[in-house]
Amino acid sequence: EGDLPIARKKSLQRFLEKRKERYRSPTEL
Amino acid sequence: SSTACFNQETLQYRLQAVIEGARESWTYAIFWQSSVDAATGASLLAWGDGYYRGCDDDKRKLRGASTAADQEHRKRVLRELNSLISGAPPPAADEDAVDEEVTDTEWFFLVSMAQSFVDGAGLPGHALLTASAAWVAGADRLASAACERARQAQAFGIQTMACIPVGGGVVELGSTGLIYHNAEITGKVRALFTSGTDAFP
Repeated sequence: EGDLPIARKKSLQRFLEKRKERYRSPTEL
Repeated sequence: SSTACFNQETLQYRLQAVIEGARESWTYAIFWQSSVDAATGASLLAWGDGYYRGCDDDKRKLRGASTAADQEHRKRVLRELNSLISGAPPPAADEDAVDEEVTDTEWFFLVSMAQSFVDGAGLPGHALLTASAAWVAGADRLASAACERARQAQAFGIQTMACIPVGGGVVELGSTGLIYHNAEITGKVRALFTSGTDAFP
């Protein structure tokens, strides 16, 4: 788990960042 | 393969362009990258990249079919993944950075990153093997499909799954809505993924 392939790591990073933004936005609640 | 020219950034632009430019409401797009296992010669489709848009009713259907135990598990995995990416130690459960519930479709997208398909297995593998789009619309059809991934998708709230073979892999689209086959989206995907250069966008 500590050695994710680079494609998965980038995808994961993007997914987690977007998720934080999505749930942070009060207009979407 | 032409996909050797796709770097991670242009893949992301292409997937985003498919989803955001579509008339239909797709929940996610995944590019499954094709390769050949050097040791066995087997054809392999593995995660290349993905774009998650979510669905309009994400907020209303947070729980979906998941139980409290499912949610606890999903949140713990997300905490660990956040930690893995950031390099910081995972926070304790009571000071949780992942306090929002993890929807079924988010979870399905996330677990997809660890999946792969060998020698034509699954809907993506079938599309690659036959060089034609595989399209399954309707929860009943997904649930009864001879493909574990299609059944899993249905269990996590997906109603439509389309797999379109392109240069170097397969583009999979999923939606929580019912979307019938149309040539416009398959043509658009093929056009976006067969331009074959990093000149995009």
